Amino acid sequence: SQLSLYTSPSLPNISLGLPAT
Amino acid sequence: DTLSIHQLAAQGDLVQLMSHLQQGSSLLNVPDDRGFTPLMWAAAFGEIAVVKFLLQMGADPHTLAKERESTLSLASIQGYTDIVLLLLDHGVDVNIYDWNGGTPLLYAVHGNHVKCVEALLAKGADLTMEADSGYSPMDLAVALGFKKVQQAIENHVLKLLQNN
Repeated sequence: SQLSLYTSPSLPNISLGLPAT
Repeated sequence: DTLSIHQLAAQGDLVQLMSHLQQGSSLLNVPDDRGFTPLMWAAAFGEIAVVKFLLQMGADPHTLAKERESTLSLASIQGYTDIVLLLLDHGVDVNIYDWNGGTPLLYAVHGNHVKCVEALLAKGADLTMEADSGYSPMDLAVALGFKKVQQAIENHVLKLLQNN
């Protein structure tokens, strides 16, 4: 059977795309 | 070829996971190339039955991956509140932070998961801890326009004020 693989877990960069404080 | 223990945990395949673990308990906390344990994979993909099983087998919920990613943060970013509460019951630090200053609360806010935000706050999540960019949980909720999350944080602060 075709093994469906899950991509590795990850955490986003929290402030990506947000203006600098 | 067979799936790794991490893939089996992510897919919630308890039966294969059990047979895999019978080969050696050292596999229980084996990190992948980025330091993620089977428990982290199960939490990241919301497989609570696997999370419960691994914890009963003695998997360590405190382990941090290479950039200090925690099992609690991986569950929080996806809003798996039941897994978040289970991990907290196992004594993990609600305010654990990683390399970019991310905390479970910041990730729950980032994911717009109101119930998860409320659960973390109720368990003592620190509202003053900011990401390395200086965003507090409230700043983030406002910046991202997540009104319900913002309301949950405000309600929590009001409750704190009333209790003091």
